[in-house]
Amino acid sequence: SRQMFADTFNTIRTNFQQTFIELFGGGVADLNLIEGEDPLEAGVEIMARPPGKKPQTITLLSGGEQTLTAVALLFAIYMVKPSPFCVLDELDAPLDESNIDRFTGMLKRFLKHSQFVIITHSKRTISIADAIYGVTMEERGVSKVVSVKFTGLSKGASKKPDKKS
Amino acid sequence: SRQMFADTFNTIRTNFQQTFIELFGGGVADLNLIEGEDPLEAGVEIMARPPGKKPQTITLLSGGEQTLTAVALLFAIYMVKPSPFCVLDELDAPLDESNIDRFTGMLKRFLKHSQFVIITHSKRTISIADAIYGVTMEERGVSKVVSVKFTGLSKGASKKPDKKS
Amino acid sequence: MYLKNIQILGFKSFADKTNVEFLPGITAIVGPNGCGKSNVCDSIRWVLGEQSAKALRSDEMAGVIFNGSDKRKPTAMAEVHLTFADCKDVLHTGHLAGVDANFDEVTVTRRVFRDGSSEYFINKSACRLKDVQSLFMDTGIGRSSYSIMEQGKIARILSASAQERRLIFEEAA
Amino acid sequence: MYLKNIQILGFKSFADKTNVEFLPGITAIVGPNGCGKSNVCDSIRWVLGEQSAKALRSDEMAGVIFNGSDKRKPTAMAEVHLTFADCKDVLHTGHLAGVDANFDEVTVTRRVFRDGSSEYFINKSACRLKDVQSLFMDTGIGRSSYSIMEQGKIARILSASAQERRLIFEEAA
Ligand SMILES: Nc1ncnc2c1ncn2[C@@H]1O[C@H](COP(=O)(O)OP(=O)(O)OP(=O)(O)O)[C@@H](O)[C@H]1O
Ligand SMILES: Nc1ncnc2c1ncn2[C@@H]1O[C@H](COP(=O)(O)OP(=O)(O)OP(=O)(O)O)[C@@H](O)[C@H]1O
Ligand SMILES: [Mg+2]
Ligand SMILES: [Mg+2]
Repeated sequence: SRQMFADTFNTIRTNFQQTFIELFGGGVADLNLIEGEDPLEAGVEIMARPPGKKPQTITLLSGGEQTLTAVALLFAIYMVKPSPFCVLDELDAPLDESNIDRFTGMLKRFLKHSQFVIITHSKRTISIADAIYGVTMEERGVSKVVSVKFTGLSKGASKKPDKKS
Repeated sequence: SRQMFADTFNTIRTNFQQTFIELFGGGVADLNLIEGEDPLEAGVEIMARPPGKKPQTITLLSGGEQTLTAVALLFAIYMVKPSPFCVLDELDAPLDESNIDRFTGMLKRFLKHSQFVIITHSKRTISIADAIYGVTMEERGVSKVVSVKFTGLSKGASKKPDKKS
Repeated sequence: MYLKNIQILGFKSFADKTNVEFLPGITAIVGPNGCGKSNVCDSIRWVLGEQSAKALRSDEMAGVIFNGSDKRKPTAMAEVHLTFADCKDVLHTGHLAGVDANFDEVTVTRRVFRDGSSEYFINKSACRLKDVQSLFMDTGIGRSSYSIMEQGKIARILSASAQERRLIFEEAA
Repeated sequence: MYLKNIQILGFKSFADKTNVEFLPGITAIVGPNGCGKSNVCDSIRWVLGEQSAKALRSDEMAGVIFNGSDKRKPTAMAEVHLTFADCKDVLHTGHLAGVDANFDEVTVTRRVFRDGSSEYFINKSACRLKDVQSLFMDTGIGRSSYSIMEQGKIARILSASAQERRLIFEEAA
């Protein structure tokens, strides 16, 4: 089990080095087990250096850079054992438009293994969806779902209310 | 000093009841000192009920509703002793467009007493600014400021690089 | 295996029976603040066996039952049905009491009442919480897999201490 | 009194001397992730006397000195000048050594070097940190006034425990 953790850790680490470069368009990132501690108890340290910048503590990274780093780590974990479906709630909130494009670009590659349900306020993220559901509270305090469906990736959306069954 | 806290608390409380209604377009909110504790040590409890909804713990409120409630509290505190200037860094990030309009609507009323510096990604917030500065990293790792000035509220922006002095 | 649909009734702000069909690929859920998007996410975690009311943003489990609005009375219970398709070689239901074979479509159901007690069903057969949890054990779904990232959770991964992050890795392993 | 301009040199990502003029009313600061917007906010808090490196997202105070990029070497110090106008009846500088009268424009300057030591100036006269802090004492500016809300801070107001919130109120009082 100590071996199992070490194997998984090393796989996630290699994946993370890769996903970070893809999401940031360069730079370097790594995961380290904290030195001098029993490997069964050692904490995990994250090192992240965006392209062109000097390495520093990750606390000095901006809000968006921290989020993108965490997204790289999340995808690194997904690569180990893809789940049949993933639900992501407003992951893109701190990201600017070009980082959202990088995020959605990576997400699309995971579609081979997983189905994604994404909660978002961003038009850019919505643009890559195959199906869209709008949640409204026409009657205050009561949620209702309306489907706005896309067929394939065509932008021919036809808004039809979801039949309450 | 116990009296001073009580007075300030009561003023903030009255303000908060007001600012909440304005930002939510209705509903009820309150601040309470936790019962049965020494008033010098009593914690502060927040009650917030958006219009049309039943009162519940504030943890059940959505991300955007919680932010708007905290913004109401912030403005309630500002009303007690307005600062000559305020710096707000991405307060609007979790808010949808109509809540951003409510936030900026309230903000404009505080302009009598305070100057505001607002860091934002939202076009809606940017639209109420009197002056806009763009920060870029043309050279990676090095920040540079470019001013995009509006005169008054005219949308005639002329982009001219800030002279490095 | 993929997620086919979810039916929500009486869970948080979903006072009326609500049906959402999922397609393979990407489904986006949109809407204004407070309209119920994250509540959909909560309902998925809940029906899969989430036991912590706090993880669902409530102080007690009965807090997820629709508790009324200006015009509506509270409901007596909350119920969610989650249906998966193409399950034949992925989910093993054959071992459950009263279930003879592995199904191609599997529906997991959970109900909770005002006294906080929950009931669980797999394809309409009553079962226990642990049956639901073991059903998904090797699939990568379930509370420790990070396949469900609720609002604000990603910030916690980075701000977590090195030791807390270790736990994240152990869970993912 | 209002904020007139800020000059930043060697502070965090501002390797080159940067001047930002503020007008009365609303000034918006925009730009992509990581370009330096929050660093401007940090520089304002820092020059007003912020003593906690952690509050500036750094592990030590020297961490706010520009520490180089692919093409640039680190700088030896960081320096920020913050200028206020219309100060005559608001900020009282007359008591400071070498300063005869209350000024209409007041510039606060702070420098920090690699060894972590800071220098402070008010209108070019060297002074101590406590002089800067007492200068703004009754104005509502300064670290406990909540007039500077850094990124993510507003979420902490709500998630804070009732006891922590008490402290917020006491500071605002
Ligand atoms: N048991 C309940 N009964 C009725 N309403 C509830 C219940 N639990 C939560 N709610 C309501 O659900 C709303 C929150 O919904 P949710 O968190 O899904 O919003 P959201 O769409 O994710 O919004 P945001 O974009 O701000 O994150 C709150 O207004 C809350 O009052
Ligand atoms: N001492 C320093 N020397 C050089 N660069 C630094 C220093 N301290 C911080 N930085 C850099 O500043 C950047 C962060 O800037 P900042 O937090 O202002 O971004 P931001 O514009 O607010 O972005 P976001 O929109 O994501 O919040 C980081 O990339 C970080 O590496
Ligand atoms: Mg939400
Ligand atoms: Mg920022």
